[in-house]
Amino acid sequence: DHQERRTYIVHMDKSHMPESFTDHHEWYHASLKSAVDTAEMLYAYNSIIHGFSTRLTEEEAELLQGQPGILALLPEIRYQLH
Amino acid sequence: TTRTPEFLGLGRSERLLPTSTSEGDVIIGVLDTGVWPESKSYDDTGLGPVPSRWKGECEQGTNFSSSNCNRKIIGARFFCKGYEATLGPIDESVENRSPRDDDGHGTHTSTTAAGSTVTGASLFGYASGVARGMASHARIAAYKVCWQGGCFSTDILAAMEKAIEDGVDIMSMSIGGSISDYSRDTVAIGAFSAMAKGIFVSCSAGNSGPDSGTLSNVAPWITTVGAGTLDRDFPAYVILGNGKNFTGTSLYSGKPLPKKLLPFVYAGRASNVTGGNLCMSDSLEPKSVAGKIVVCDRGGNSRVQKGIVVKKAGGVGMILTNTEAYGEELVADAHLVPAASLGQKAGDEIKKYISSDNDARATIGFSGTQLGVQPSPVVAAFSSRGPNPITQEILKPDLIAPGVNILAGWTGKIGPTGLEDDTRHISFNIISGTSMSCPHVSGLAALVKAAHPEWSPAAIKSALMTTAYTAYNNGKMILDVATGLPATPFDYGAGHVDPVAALDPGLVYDASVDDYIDFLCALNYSSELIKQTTGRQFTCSSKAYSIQDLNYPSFSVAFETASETGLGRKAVSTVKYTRTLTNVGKPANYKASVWPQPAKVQIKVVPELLSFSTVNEKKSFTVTFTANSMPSGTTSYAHLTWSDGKHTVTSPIAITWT
Repeated sequence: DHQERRTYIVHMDKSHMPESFTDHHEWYHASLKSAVDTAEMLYAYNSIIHGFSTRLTEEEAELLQGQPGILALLPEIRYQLH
Repeated sequence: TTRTPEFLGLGRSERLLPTSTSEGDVIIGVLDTGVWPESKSYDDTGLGPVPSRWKGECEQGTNFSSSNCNRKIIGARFFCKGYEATLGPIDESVENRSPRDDDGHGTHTSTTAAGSTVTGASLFGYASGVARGMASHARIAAYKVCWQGGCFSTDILAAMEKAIEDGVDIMSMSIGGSISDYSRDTVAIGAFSAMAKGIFVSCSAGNSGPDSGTLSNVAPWITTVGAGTLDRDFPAYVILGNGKNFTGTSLYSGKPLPKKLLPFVYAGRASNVTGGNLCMSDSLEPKSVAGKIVVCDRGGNSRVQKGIVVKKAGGVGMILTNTEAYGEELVADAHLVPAASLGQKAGDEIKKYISSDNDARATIGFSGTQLGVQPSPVVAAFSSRGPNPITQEILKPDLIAPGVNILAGWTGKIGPTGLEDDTRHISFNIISGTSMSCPHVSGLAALVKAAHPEWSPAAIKSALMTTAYTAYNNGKMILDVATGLPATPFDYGAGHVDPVAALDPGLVYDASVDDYIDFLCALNYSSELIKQTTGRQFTCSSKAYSIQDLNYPSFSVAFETASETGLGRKAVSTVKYTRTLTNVGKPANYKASVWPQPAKVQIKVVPELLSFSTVNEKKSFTVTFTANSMPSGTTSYAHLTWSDGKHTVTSPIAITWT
């Protein structure tokens, strides 16, 4: 279902942050809102990666992928205890 | 855990072990199902103040407050935004929305790594003794990322990030997901960042053995841990009416069966449904099993659940028999009915007896805990096996550690079987998995870190690997329980961990962040993929990068077959590996030896002698492997040892033709 939302880790390239932003969180929000107005951020990641996680439809994910500064969209993976 | 400290020799060499003060400076972050803070294994008596550099917190939540932390559990956090986004809000009537462990797994793993000493530990009298974690003075920081519906990568990434910020020294992760490239593997990405900050990351290899190529968590900057057995067993005896006896295993602790032989029946003949032999819920006909011992085949549902199905249908006991998929591997369970697990061979004989005798009878007896079982360790059948499914040139697993029938701390919320019907409350539970072997290595790495705080994660891994053993005291090679034959480096990696030897390895194969980035360049990673994996901006240069040159403490050589090279069947291939050893001991001369000399491959080490005159001095050598083309699937194994007469620095060599 193309309208069903899935969770993604959105990996951003901080070196592409426009100078108009002083805070990378603002940039994450702006990037997300420019592609998907209604999506909420679950986590903002600051050290292992720069980016955030959010819920997107397939169409929204494609739209976001096309934004400048997006390195990768990683679909949520479910891990199991061993 | 009980027994594993003795099995690993931790009680033998106090002289080499770090002091409790230096061990108390090491913080182990455990990403799992949380902690049950009331466990005696988290008692902080005798521990000094929390290290001043620690930035972690004890987060509040359902049934958990900051007062649940102490000088043992110095941090406890929970991560569920990803989980709740997918599965909806956590049902707090079922599961605590806090670091509190509702499952038991996280309490088991964290107490295995660094639980305090508890006397009189046991599960219903089984495995009794003094329980302690491997680094019993180290601190624990719990990061709850796993919930009833699983562990989500968004939560895991957030937890890894927080653990790094908080200041953990060791990260222990007994979880795994589907196999994916390093740049798309959350654990690999998080572990790279951790490694770059000097944090040692150990992960479970997975429980998908004995099939080959089933490993998870295979990035070279992770220490991947498989599972072996202890010298401990919990024997149960099945006595048949025809006079034959079979030895199995059980942790049953209730009322014994009457002292007479009872009628028994094979579940496959006491059921009208497909798969009735598996004793699935409501599959047994009460009239066929009432008052009888029921033989159920393993698989399909949980092993203990089968006993409950038997009981509900009126049966009085259960014999759980392995089918071909499980072979002779026995797993001990705290059954709710008198029950014993048997291997496939015994199971087949029992089924033959039932089908040949209309009045077949049997009984089950239990004889507690047996120590000194030999041979041990053997590689557990469930332990995932190489070759490495992502990069065949990196041998995985890295090593094995105890992971079968491990007693350690447990949640007070559920019984030992985890089933709703199991209302028993316990402080310790006995369970198996690479989940159990991983925290053993995490705790042992903490000991090495305490003894050598300046060592990098790669140096600690090297010390653990190059001192691991592959043979028993009688010289025979470690066995694989799945086959009954000698195991190979694809099963045990460098071998079984020997922590006392790891404290004084003599030499180490060290590796830096740059070395791992060169490795990614050798995999032809683009700058974008390198950034995704490592968080660093790097463009590979025009120099020739080689996977074979990553300074890894083991060797995996993949020759192409003649058909792939396009050359004749007699085509000779040569592969050259470069390694660098760093002296971490006294000045010494080391000599190389390759054993056993494989018939199919010529292995040449240059130079064969390395002299070290100062600490941290580095010396490089090459290993050249030359072989004729062989049919695809051919394998060959050897070991390379550098020895100065006191230390033996051994690397496994696995050679395949693909």
